[in-house]
Amino acid sequence: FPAVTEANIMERNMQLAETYLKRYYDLETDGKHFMRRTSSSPFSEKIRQMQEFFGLKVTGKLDSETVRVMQQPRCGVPDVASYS
Amino acid sequence: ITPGRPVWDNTDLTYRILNYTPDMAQADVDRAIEKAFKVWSDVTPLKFTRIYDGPSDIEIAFETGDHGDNSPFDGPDGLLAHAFQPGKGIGGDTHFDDDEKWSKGTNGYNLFLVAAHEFGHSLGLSHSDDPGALMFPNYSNDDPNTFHLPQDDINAIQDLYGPTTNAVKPTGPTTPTICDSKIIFDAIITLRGEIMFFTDRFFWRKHPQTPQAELNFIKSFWSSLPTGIEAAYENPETDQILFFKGSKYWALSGYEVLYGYPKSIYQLGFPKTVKKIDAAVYIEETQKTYFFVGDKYWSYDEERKVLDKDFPREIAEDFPGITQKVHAVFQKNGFLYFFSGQRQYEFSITSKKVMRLMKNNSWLGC
Repeated sequence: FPAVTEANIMERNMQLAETYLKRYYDLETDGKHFMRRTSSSPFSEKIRQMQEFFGLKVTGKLDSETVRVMQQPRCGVPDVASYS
Repeated sequence: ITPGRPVWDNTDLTYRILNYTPDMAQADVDRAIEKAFKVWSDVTPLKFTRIYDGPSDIEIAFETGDHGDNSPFDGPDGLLAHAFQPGKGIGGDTHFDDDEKWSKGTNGYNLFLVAAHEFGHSLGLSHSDDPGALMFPNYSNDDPNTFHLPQDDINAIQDLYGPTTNAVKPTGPTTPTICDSKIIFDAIITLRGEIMFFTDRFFWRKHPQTPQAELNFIKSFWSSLPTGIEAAYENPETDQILFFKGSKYWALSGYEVLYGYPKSIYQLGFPKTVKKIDAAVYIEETQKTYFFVGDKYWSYDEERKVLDKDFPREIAEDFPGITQKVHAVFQKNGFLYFFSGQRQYEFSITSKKVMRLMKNNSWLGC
C-alpha cells in the first residue's frame, strides 16, 4: 500500500482539528487554509482554548496529545442560537 | 452552568421517549433513561415523570446524521449525543446518535452514562473541565454499576435548583489533583518503562519522555478491573502486571485480563490471617516479589511460584527507616520507592538504607 506520508498525517490531523474546532469552539473558516499557520490565527487561538480546557500544555499548536484528545468520543454542543 | 443560566421554572418535569435504538431491548433503554434522571433527582428537589402522549418538557430520541435541529450527527464515534438547554419547544430535548453502538453494559457506549450527562445539559449545566466529573465532555469508561455523581456535578446542579429535601444529603467523589501534597496512592506500578500511580477510580500515567503525567480512568484501560486497587506490581519477565484488591488478584498482559482471573491470594500461599495486600514489588535481581502487609512482608519466588520459607519478616528489620505502613512501592534504577502516608522514601537495595525523603507526587512533575 502507498506509505502514508508525514504530510498526509499532518493534513488529516488538520482536517480533524478544523472540524472539531468548528463544531465545539465556533471556529469560523472562510475555506482558506493558510490562516491556520500563523500563531495568532483564530485557528491557533481556538486550539489554545481547547488545550486550556482539557488541561493540556497550551501551545496553540496541534501536537499529538491535542490530536489524541480530539479523537476521543464526546458530547456535542447543539447549535441552539441558529436553531431558534 | 450554561451561559445565561437557563433553568426550568418548576421542578416537576416530564419526559417522553419518542423512539428506540435497535441496539438494546426497549426495557433496557427505559431503565437506563430512568436511572439517568434519578442521578439528578437524588441530589435536588427535581422530579421526573414519564409521559407517553403529548408534548413533554424533555423529549428523548435516537437520531442519525442531519436530523433537522441544525446540529447534525457525524456517524460512528466522535459526537455521541447532544441536548438542548432548558426552554420551550426543543429546550431540554436530548438526541442520541444512533450510528453509535448503545449498550446497557460496557460493550459499546453505555446509554445510562451518556444520558445522565445529557440530562445535565437539559437541566442547564454546561461542560465541566474536571476530568472526573460527569459533565466532562469526553466519554469516560466509568463503571455504570458503581457510578456515584461526582461532587463537582452535585455542586453545579444544586447551584441551579438547590439541595435535595431528603434528610440524607448525598456527597460525591472528587477528582485528585496532580500536585496535591496530601495525596496517598493506592498502588504504583512500572509498566514497560512508564510509571502508573493509582488512586480511587483513576491513575496517573507518567511516560519518561513526557513532562506531564496524564490522568486516566482505570476503567478506560482495564474495564474489568475494580476501582480502589490496593496493591500492584509488574513482572517484566512475564510482561504481566498483577493487581490486588481484598483477597483477590488479577493478572493482565497489556490491556487483557488473563483467563481464569481473578484468583484468591490464598492460592499464592498466604495464610487466612492476611485479608489484603498493602503493596507489592518485583525485585529483578533476585526474581522475588515482596508483598507488604501491615508491619511485615513476605517474599514470593516467581520461579518456583511459592512463598519463601522464614517469612513473614518485620519490614523495619530488613528495610531500616521504613517504619510505617507501606501504601505503595515500586523499583527503579536499583532503588525501592516506598510510599508510606504522605511521605516517599528512596531506599537503596544495595546499601540497605533510606537515601532520600521526597514528596509523594515528585514523579508527577510537581
